Amino acid sequence: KSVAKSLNKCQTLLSDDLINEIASYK
Amino acid sequence: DVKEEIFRYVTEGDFKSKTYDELAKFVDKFGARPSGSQVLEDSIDYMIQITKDEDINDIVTEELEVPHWIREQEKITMLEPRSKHIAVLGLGKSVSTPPEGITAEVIVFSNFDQLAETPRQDIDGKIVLFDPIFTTYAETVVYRSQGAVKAAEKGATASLVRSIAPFSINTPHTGSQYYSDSVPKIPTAAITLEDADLIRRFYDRGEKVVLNIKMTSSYETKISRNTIIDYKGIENPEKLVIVSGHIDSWDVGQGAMDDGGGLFISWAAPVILKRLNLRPKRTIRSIFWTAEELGLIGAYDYEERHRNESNNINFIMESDEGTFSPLGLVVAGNEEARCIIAEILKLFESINASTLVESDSPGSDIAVIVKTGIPGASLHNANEKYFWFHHTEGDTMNVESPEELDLCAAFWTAVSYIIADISSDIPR
Repeated sequence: KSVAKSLNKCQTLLSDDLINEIASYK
Repeated sequence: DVKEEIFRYVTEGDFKSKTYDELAKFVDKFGARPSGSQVLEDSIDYMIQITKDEDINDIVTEELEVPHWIREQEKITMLEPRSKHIAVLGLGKSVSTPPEGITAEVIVFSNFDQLAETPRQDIDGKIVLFDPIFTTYAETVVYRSQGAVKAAEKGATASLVRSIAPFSINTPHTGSQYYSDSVPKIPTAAITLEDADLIRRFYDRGEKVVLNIKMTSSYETKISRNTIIDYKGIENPEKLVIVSGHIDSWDVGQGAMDDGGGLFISWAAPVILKRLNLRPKRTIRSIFWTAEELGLIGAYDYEERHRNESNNINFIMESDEGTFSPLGLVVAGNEEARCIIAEILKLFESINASTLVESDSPGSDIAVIVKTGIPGASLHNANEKYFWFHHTEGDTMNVESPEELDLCAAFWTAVSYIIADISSDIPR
C-alpha cells in the first residue's frame, strides 16, 4: 500500500460542477 | 451540510455511543461466533431483529454451506532440552494428532527458501517450526496459511508457526490455513512469539528440541447466511453502494474488534440515515458476510450469486482492519474513481480523515468483488495495535472505544451517503 502522493490529474478529470457538488455536502 | 448533520447526530446527538452500546450488547450476548455454529445463526437473527426495530425491513438472507471446524483438546509439551508447557492455538481446519500425540524433534525455518534448500531426509519425521519475524501481515501470513502444506511436502509430521503478530504477552494467534489435496494433511498450530523465540535460541545453540503435540478437532459443514439490508435510493434504487463487515469470528476471543466494529458501523449507516430522514439517490446496501474467517466463504457465494447484476454495484466498502480513529479510505479504482473519492475525503479534513491510500486489493471479503473490476474501499484507521489482538482471546470489548466508534460510524455513514447521492457514478 502507498499513500497517494498526488492525484495531479484530478483537476482535469473532474468537472468543476462535480467538484462543487461534492463540496456542497460539507 | 449533510456531513455536519450526520457528525453532530452521531458524536453529540441521540446516536452518541449508540454504536458502541449496541456492539457491546451484541458481543456480551453472543461472544465468539464461529462459522457453522448455532450461536452465529442466532447472532444473525439478532442483527435482523435490531434492524427491524429501526423500521428498516428490506432485509433478505442468502443461505450457503460453510465450514464448521470445532477446536477440542490442544496441548504442546516441550520434552527436551527441558520440560515446558507451550501455549498453543490450532489453525483453522487442522487435522488431529493420534491420541498419544506426535513426539518429534523440531527443525526451525525462518522462511520457505530455507525449507526448500534443506534435504528432505533432514526434515522427514520432524516437526517444522516457521518463525518469521512479523513485518507486515501480508508478508508473514503465508507462513500460517501455507506452512502445513510446505512442511508436509518435505515429510514433516506436524508444523508450527510463530504467531503472526508484532507484540505478545505469551498470546497465541489462530487463523486460517489451507491444505492441498496432493500432500498429506498434517496437524498445524500457532505458538507464541516467546515460545517460538525460545525454541529458536535452543536450536541455534545446537540443542535438540523435542515436542509432544496433542491436538483434536472435528470438522463438518453447516448452513449459514449472508445478511443483506437495503436502504432504498429514491432515484436509482437498482444502483448499489455497499457497506459491509463480517459477522462470524474465530472461536477464541469475542470478535468485538474482528469484525464486530466493522459489522456495527455498517449496520449503523442505514440506521443513522433513516433516523435523519436522509435518503440518497442510490440504494445503500449493508451486507453482513458470513464465514469470512475460514476463507471468505460468504463473499465468494455473494459474488457468484449476484454476478449477473454486478454492473449495479457503484461502490463497495468494508471495514475489517479495525474501527479505531478514522484516517480515510484505502481505495481501489481507476484514476477518475480515486479522484472522486479524494474529493469526497476532503470533506473530512477537520477530523483528520482525508487520507486516500491506493491499493489494488483493499479489504478482505470485498477483495473478491473488487478483483472483478468494481471500485471499492476499506476503512483506513489508526489500527497500529490491531494485530496485537487479532485472532486471540484478547479480542474483546476492551479493545473498542465509544468515541472512536462514533467517529467511524459517522464517517462511514457520511461517505456512503455522499457516494450514493452525487450525480456521477463512480467510474470503472
